[in-house]
Amino acid sequence: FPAETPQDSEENAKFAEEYLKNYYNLKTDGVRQGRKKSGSQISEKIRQMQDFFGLEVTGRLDSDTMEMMHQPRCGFVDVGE
Amino acid sequence: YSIFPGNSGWRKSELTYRIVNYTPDMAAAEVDAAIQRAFQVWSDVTPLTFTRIYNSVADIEISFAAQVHNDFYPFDGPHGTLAHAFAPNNGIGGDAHFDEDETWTSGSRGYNLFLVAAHEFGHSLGLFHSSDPSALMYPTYHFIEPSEFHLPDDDVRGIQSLYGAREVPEVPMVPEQPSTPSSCQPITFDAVTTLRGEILFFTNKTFWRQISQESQAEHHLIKTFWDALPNHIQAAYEYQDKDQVLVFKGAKYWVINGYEVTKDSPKSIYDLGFPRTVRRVDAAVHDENTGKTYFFVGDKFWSFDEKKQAMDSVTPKKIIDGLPGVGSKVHAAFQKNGLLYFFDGHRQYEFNAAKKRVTRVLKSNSWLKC
Repeated sequence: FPAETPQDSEENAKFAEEYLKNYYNLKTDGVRQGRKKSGSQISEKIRQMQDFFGLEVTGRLDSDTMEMMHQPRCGFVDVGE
Repeated sequence: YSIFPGNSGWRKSELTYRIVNYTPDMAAAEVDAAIQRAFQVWSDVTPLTFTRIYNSVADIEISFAAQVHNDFYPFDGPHGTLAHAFAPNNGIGGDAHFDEDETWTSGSRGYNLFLVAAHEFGHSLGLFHSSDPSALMYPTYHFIEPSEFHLPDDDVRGIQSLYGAREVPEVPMVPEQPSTPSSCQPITFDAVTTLRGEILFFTNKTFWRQISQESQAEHHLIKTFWDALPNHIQAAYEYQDKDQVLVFKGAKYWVINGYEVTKDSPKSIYDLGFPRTVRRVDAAVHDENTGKTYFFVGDKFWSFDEKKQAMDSVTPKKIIDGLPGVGSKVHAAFQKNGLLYFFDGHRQYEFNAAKKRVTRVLKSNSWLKC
């Protein structure tokens, strides 16, 4: 994968956050949470998604994880209520 | 598989459905057929029945909508989320919504409505997502020829954990009338492989065994020879250096040594180096001349180095680029006398890898002495 530009990683992070909200019950209730707290929460949700899809569980947005997130899919959540 | 926590499904087995509106992408009759067929996937393996109604609210209401559409889950435009459905309950419970911003189809160009609807109705009946990549209830979409679709075992176990199995009425056995061996009608094989000099042609629950050029093909049930193998296998190849045949279905494969299926079968195709976005293998063949095994998935192929036990980094490649003249899809393949044979529908292409071209086009059942 070509080295990500800062803009790529910003877009990936935004896309991933939307994905995790839709399918992994990531709570960003609009209130600006501490950057540190929301970062570890997002990392935890990425791990949950990687585990569900049998990807290497890194907690980071690597290329396999981003590729899986871009797959067309069902709108129902993968875990939780 | 998994089911909705605390939701044991519908308390009745006769359910109704209503198609509230249609997509302009398909003829209404195509939508009707796709929906009816998608319900049949589940009624075939449970006591459930699905009756279509037209003028009153049904248990399962089916509609097409875009973006915000009077539930808390707006759609997101083309791709991404294709559809969603609600767990069994009154009101919106059981309903299925399809994103009108997608291109719906009864074929493969666009999203196949039958496949997506069959998945969504799994939710309407109480199934959650499955993490088994071979399962229909796996969250991501991948195209399967609807005529080749069989409900995967994981989904059968899931839905029957909620509703039990379907009682199959006792049908008096009618002695089979002798007829031309069906291998002589046009036939599409699920998989073809050599095995210690013989050629095996798999279709549904059976296979034809061509022991030699002169002999008449024998017809057997797969499970007569290998009880541990599943029916409806999708690919198979022989690797003579290890005296093994590898048999593929969904994201799993089984290793056969003669009549034995090895104890550590099934294994995961991801151990071979496939990315997680691959959910099944359409065909496989080992080329003795190059030491490579070719795996066919959709319109691409991967090459696997058996010595290094790793995928070659130059693949995947498009089939039309790597195998000129063979077409864009391969769903069965084997090698005989140094030549490669690729199957697509009722056709078979003999391919000379050294000359990199098709040398003959044959009928798929040309080896079965019709």
